[in-house]
Amino acid sequence: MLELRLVQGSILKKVLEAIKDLVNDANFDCSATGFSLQAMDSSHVALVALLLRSEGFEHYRCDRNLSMGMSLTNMAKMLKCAGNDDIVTIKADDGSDTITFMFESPTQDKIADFEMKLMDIDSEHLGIPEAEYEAIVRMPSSEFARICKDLGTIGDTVVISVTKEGVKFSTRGDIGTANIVCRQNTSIDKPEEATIIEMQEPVTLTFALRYMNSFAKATPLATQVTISLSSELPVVVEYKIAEMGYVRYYLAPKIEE
Amino acid sequence: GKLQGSMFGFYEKY
Repeated sequence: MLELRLVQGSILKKVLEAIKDLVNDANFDCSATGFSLQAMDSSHVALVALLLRSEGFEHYRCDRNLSMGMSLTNMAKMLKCAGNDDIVTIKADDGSDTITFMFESPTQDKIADFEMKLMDIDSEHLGIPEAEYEAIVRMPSSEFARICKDLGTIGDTVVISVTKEGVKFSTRGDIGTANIVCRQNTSIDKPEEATIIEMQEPVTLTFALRYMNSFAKATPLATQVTISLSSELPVVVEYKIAEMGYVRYYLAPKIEE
Repeated sequence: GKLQGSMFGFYEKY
């Protein structure tokens, strides 16, 4: 028996919008720790890891570990039917091939339930060890989204380089080139507008912008994004979900031929 | 030129 009640149901709506374009089908794992997912895109270039910790739910009952295969497209369709202020409850019985999403309006005058078919999915889990990153950039998520969108109109790839001067995003396309430098800005009055660069070593890596723009769909989840870079490692783009967990995207860099 | 890396080139399945 599984029963998870989330008063701030809009978080789940935003999570689905943040991952459904990258991954079509995925197994959601439910355990005492929380509600989680790890999935790769179909070309195995990018990976998304989601964690919603059990403590973040108003009610969390998960009698045994469960892995439930879902079409993220269909799950997003169902969650779109929930109001932004609705309380969302996820329910599943042991051995059932369906999951139920219940939406309650804040005043309890409207209650809806949507039952969705589960599916069998063969998924490949990767072990991602904790790593020390050479550079960690924290910046406003909206700024990062804007940069990826702008550069995506000019080129297909972005070169991200972190030096003592700041973080530089560069691209090159048929019409020309673009460079955007963001300097450290430890805005004390407005921490959500700060850009903070922790650098052990200068690092330069190249990534496909298409994926970065897909990651930026998580922008409504967090005011800040953390970008962790090391040469020879996938970049980690993390959006923290307040009090609950995170959505992390891993993207393999472009490598020399 | 650069080639697109794959997650399997960096992390192991378990």
